[in-house]
Amino acid sequence: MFEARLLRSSILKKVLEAIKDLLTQATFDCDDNGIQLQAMDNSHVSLVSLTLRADGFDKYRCDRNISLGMNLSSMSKILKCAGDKDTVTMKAQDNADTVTFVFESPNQEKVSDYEMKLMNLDLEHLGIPETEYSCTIRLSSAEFARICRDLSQFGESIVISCTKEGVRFSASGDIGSANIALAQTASVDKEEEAVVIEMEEPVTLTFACQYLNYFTKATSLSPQVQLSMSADVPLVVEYRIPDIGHIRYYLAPKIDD
Amino acid sequence: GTTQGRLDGFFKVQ
Repeated sequence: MFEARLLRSSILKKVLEAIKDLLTQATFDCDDNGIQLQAMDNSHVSLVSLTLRADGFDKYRCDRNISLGMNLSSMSKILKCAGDKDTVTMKAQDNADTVTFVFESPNQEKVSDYEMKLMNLDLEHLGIPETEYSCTIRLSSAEFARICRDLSQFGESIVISCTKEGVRFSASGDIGSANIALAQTASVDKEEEAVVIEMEEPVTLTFACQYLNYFTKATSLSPQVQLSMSADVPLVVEYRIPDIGHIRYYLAPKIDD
Repeated sequence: GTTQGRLDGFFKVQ
C-alpha cells in the first residue's frame, strides 16, 4: 500500500506545472524515503530530477517500493480539479494499475476521488555524477525568470558568464543585443533577494532560452534559485521546495560550431 | 554558430 497526503494540494499542482512542458510522461518512484522522479525530455537536452521527502508529507506510507508511471497531462487535468486549499492524498495498492487522487476541502464537506490509469514506462535510471562546480550563483527565482523572459526577445540563446565581478546574462539576434549584469549583493533587507556567487574559476556557457523558460515554471515553488556551472558540463538549475524537497533541472550547453 | 548539445554521455544508465 502506498499513501501520501499533503495538506495543501498547491505544492503538487505547482510541481506538475514545473515539469509538464518538458515531460509528457514520467515514473514516480516511491519508497520509504519519499518520492523521486527523474526523466530526460524526448530530445535528451534536459533532465528533470524531483525529490519529495517522506517527512514533508502530512502522512506518508509506503509498504513496498512502487513505481507509478503517469501520463503527466492526465495527472495535470486531475490536479486542476483540486482547490488550492484542498488536501490531496495519492494512493495506490501494491502492483496496482491505477492511482487514486483524493481531494478534501478544508471543512471536509466536499470529498472527490479521481482514479487514473498507470502506464508501463521503460525504466531508465540515470546516474548523475557528483560534480564540483566552478561557479554557483544564487539569486531570486523571480529575477531569474524575468531575465530569461526579457532576453528571450533577442535570440534563441542566453550566454551566462560568471566571473568574480558578478554574473552576466547576454543575448543577441536580429533586433540587437542585450546584457544584464548582476553584482553580488553587499547587503539586502530580504535574504531571498540576495545575489550570492561562489566562484572557483570563471565560466561562460551558452544555453537555449526555450529550456530556461521551461525551468522557470518552477518559480512559484521557491523564492530562490541556484545555478551551478562548470565548463563543458550541464547547467544545474535548482529550486528548493520549502520543507519537502527540491526540483533540479539539468541542461546541456550549446556547443560552438 | 552553436549547436545544441545532448545529455547522453554526461549521465550513465544504471
